[in-house]
Amino acid sequence: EKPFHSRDHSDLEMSSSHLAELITDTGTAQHFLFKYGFMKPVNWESTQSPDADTLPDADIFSEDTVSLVQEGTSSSRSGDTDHPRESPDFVRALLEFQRLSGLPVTGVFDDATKVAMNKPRCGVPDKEEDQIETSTAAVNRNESSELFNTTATPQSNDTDVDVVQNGTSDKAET
Amino acid sequence: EKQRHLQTLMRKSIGRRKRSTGASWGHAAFAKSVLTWRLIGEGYSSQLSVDEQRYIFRLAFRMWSEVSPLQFVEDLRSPPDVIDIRLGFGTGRHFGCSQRFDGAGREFAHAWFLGDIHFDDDEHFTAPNTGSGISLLKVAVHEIGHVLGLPHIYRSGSIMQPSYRPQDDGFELDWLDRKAIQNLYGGCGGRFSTVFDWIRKERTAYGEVVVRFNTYFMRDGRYWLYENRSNRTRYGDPVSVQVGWHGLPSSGVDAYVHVWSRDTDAVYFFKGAQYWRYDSENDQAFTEDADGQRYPRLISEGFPGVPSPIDTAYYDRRDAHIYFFRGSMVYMFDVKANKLAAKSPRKMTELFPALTPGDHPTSNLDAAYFSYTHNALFLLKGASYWRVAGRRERKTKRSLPYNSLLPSREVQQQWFDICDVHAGALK
Repeated sequence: EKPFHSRDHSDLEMSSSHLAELITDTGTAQHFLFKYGFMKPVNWESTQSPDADTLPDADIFSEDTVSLVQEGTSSSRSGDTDHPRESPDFVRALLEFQRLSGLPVTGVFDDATKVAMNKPRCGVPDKEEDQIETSTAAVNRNESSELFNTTATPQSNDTDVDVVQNGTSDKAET
Repeated sequence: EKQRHLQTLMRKSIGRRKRSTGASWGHAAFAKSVLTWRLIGEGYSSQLSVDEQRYIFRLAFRMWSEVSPLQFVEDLRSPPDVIDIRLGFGTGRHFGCSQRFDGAGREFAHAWFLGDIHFDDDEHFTAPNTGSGISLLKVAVHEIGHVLGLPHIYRSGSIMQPSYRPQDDGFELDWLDRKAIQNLYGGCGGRFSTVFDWIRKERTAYGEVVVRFNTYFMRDGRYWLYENRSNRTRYGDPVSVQVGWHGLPSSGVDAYVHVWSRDTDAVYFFKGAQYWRYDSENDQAFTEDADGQRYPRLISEGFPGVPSPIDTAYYDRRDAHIYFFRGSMVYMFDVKANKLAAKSPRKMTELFPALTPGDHPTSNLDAAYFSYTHNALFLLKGASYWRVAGRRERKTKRSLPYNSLLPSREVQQQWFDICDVHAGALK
């Protein structure tokens, strides 16, 4: 039993062994971004089977980040060793996360980003394989239609939304 | 052994479900509209009573039911592997799931499209409106959204945001979340027994008498209050007729008429061969009114010449007649003379001519509804409605025939999200 003393259990204590590991540095941040599909879309559906592989542990990413850090410092002797150069993929993923979360889009693992990453959240990835091109985009396209043009029907075509959003011919992605 | 057994069950279950639904990513794949769910016995939370947990999940499923054509029923009897949606609490490694929970903080749950929902019991889940902890209701509504096919949505106010927002009092599914689920499963349809605006008088704090109205849609033994300004039904509807309209038949009514003139203010409900007079002040049907009439009363006695049962009816203040609809005919009842008008009955198509040839309900109306919001009369049948051209329309276009029917539209396009719930979920 988790210890408590109040009648309404409001002082329920969590033992430290039950606490989730916090996102504290670029290594754990990279794991976060990988886990939730920002580095690369996740095939979440395949994880439903008990035989599925788990998503990689934080330890693996710590090692990767260490190797990146070592590369960074060795290649720039005069560089700031307190802020090693991040991989482009990491930066791109971080920018995307910051943009979607309404944070200042700095590309740097700053305090605001750390707080956002440590918030309670759902375990389902934000970006999934296949679903990117279908329901995620469809839902967000329809919402964009509503937000930018209140007279649009739910079936607004992609071209209209693209022009409103970013003027490019790429598929819209909110 | 337990874990291996669960893994085997899950493998079989997932395979069977995928084969039966033919699901593909990103498309609404539940082919049936009534889905079963269960909180599995091995997966109770240690923090709330089982009854509380089941109540919260029932409410969460009902919230999705209120905005989509899906209905959910708790199934405590069938074998687990035929249950559509299974829910459970676990910590760390749980249920043979490949995705380990991380302990208190950060991840609180996960779910799969067409699949199960797992909650991290290391989180401090609480009942709704507790003020502290993580609202189990909010998390459950979010995860059910995933099961139904919704992805994470980065929009302030969406229940599908990936991060948890501390619970605000009485959170609900907003317009865009409703449209998101309806994009996958379609809107809510179905015929109505009757539709009406119920007038009531209230006294303000200053002693003034004000007249207010509420809009109601009835279907068999249930009804919805429709909030015109919010373009939706009241949260938590539908409700049983017997709960909200005391003294009326629990199976519902055929018609509602409010005779409102200088001399008369009387509300009537009609069902089969009988009718009731409603006491709006005391919010119940009269058993005996001030005139000594006892209810229910035969339609043939109170409205001589009017057949029964009727399809629907409405009171027209312009000529002080009640228009009773039955089949393709309309019976005009003179309230002052207490008898049918001359040249009655008449064909509906004659009294309410179609503006567009062929675009007419012709017979067996569901409801004739005068709306104070729109100041217009509407005729409803099935999924369609026709607006009767009134003074405003005829002012702008003088050639419009009297009481002609403007082109039909879908009921869903005018009154949104009037969705049914499973009978077991009705109060």
